[in-house]
Amino acid sequence: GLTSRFEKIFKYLRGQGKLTESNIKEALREVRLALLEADVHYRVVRDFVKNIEERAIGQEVLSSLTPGQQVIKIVHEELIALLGGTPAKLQLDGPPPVPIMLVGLQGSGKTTTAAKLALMLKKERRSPCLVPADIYRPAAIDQLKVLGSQINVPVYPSQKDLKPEEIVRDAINFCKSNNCDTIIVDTAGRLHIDEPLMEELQRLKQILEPREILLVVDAMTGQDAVKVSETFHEALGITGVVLTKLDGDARGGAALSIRAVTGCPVKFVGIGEKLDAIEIFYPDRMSSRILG
Amino acid sequence: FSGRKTIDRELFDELEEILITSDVGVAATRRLLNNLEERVERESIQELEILYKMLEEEIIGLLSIPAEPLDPNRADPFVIMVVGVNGVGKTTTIAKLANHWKTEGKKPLVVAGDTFRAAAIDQLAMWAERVGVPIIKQRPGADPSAVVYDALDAAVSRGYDLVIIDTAGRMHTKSNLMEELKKIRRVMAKKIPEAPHETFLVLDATTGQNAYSQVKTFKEEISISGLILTKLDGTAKGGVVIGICHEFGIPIRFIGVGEGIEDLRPFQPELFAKALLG
Ligand SMILES: Nc1nc2c(ncn2[C@@H]2O[C@H](COP(=O)(O)OP(=O)(O)OP(=O)(O)O)[C@@H](O)[C@H]2O)c(=O)[nH]1
Ligand SMILES: Nc1nc2c(ncn2[C@@H]2O[C@H](COP(=O)(O)OP(=O)(O)OP(=O)(O)O)[C@@H](O)[C@H]2O)c(=O)[nH]1
Ligand SMILES: [Mg+2]
Ligand SMILES: [Mg+2]
Repeated sequence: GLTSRFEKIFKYLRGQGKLTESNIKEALREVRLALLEADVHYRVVRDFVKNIEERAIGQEVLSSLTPGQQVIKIVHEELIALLGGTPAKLQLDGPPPVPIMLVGLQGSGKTTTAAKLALMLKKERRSPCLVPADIYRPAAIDQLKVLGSQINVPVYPSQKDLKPEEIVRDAINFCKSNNCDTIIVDTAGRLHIDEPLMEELQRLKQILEPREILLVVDAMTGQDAVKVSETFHEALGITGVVLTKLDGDARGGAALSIRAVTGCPVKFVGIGEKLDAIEIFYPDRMSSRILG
Repeated sequence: FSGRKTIDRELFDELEEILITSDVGVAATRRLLNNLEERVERESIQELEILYKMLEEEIIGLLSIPAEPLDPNRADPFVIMVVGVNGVGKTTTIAKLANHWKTEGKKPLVVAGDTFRAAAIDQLAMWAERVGVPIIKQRPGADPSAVVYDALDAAVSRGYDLVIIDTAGRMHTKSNLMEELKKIRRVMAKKIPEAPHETFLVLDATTGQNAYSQVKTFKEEISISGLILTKLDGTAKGGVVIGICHEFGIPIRFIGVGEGIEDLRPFQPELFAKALLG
């Protein structure tokens, strides 16, 4: 990873006597490379490297006995700070049932994540209910019903001949009458450039008044993460991101891109297909993963 | 290109940004631009249009893998296995493929080989009904190899000439799940020695550099004969396939451009290159 690449550079540099600014810039080029290969967005990388350059060519590195390690330390610290410093929590304040809405591109893991969140909340002594609002994808409603029954969480009996707006409106009452304190709405995957479907989300938001609107993003997402998250954020006001499929070997640079461009914090990570495979997002672990 | 008039360092920086933000990746971008720079020098290129055309040609060249045309008529039944990581579009693509070949006069049978994920069998069954093709399925939790064996048996005895097998999404990093795919192939071969005649790896166009790792591992574990790139109707360009085609020599057979049955196109390098360079 970056450590071994730096070792090569700094071994070579030490042989040249006194370390100079241009030596450090060589190291920064390696940082840029590592971040791009980790799928961090081109512009986010450019800004990030520019921002750490000042620290990197300063005395703390030039007069260090281990300049390579010093640069890595700076990169790590700045990445962690950018990713959010401390873990961001799920906001569940407000009169029950507290609404959470999941949105995102097709196949990112929304339906599975909805059930994972429900199980997580159940373990925290809450009583969530699940609402299938995807009437388009074949068997999407069945999928959430099956998952709900696996974890013994009530699922609103959506029918695909209803409109998502009708489903959500009726589900709020269903939830109240079932004494649920949290209502988790799963929406259909959609493209951020699909205007009618983005408007549908805006209508659902109006009806549901969600406390949390979570953008579910696949960890293997590349440069497109910026366009997607910007558009969803602009349309809805995203309160948090769930980064899924981190049990694969994608570096997950999309997390950095999204945070840098929209300011939206990653709140959870999906780490498997089972319903207990969800964790709180730790910025320091993500920083190490991105740097590789 | 932003009204730029001369071929200079800044233009190449701009090209680098276009390629990298299209997920072409650093190494493949460098190779493309180094070659381009050499040609510009060697042939003293001055016009922007010519430079643009050269880059397009270079990309098309890398994507044009010499391969046998895909011919489902060369075996009866012709067996296709569809694999890939979670959520990339395998099941939907199988519906599109079944529809495509049905309209070309084949008698496709789809196989519900994903016996694991919630409502996966129902999802494919609904698609099969929409397309108007038969499906072989068992209960959730059944052994996928058993379902596949049954399906090949049915295909032979009932005269279906094309079999398309859906498998559960899986991370290429999970060796036990890759073993499951190998077992399915072994079992298939017991019934039809040449099967599967094609193994398609489905890639999502929104995926970045991790696509390399997916192709590398799937290829090493179960050998892939074709790629399908889905979700090109979004804003992602799928540029990572340029380096993938160059490195692994696997042809891209189709692209997915939407969620409907008709949203399948044969892969055309020229159109892909044009769309990428925008
Ligand atoms: N390995 C792994 N698989 C995941 C994870 N989260 C979801 N999946 C899988 O990803 C695939 C897609 O998940 P879904 O929940 O159907 O995704 P979705 O966003 O609801 O899809 P659409 O509704 O079609 O947009 C399924 O195979 C899930 O099991 C994860 O954290 N790790
Ligand atoms: N926009 C768009 N969406 C697509 C395309 N292909 C598939 N999808 C959508 O992507 C989502 C996932 O598709 P699936 O066919 O369930 O994917 P899969 O690979 O079978 O998923 P798993 O079996 O869970 O691994 C669905 O919402 C599809 O409608 C495409 O070309 N464009
Ligand atoms: Mg879903
Ligand atoms: Mg599937």
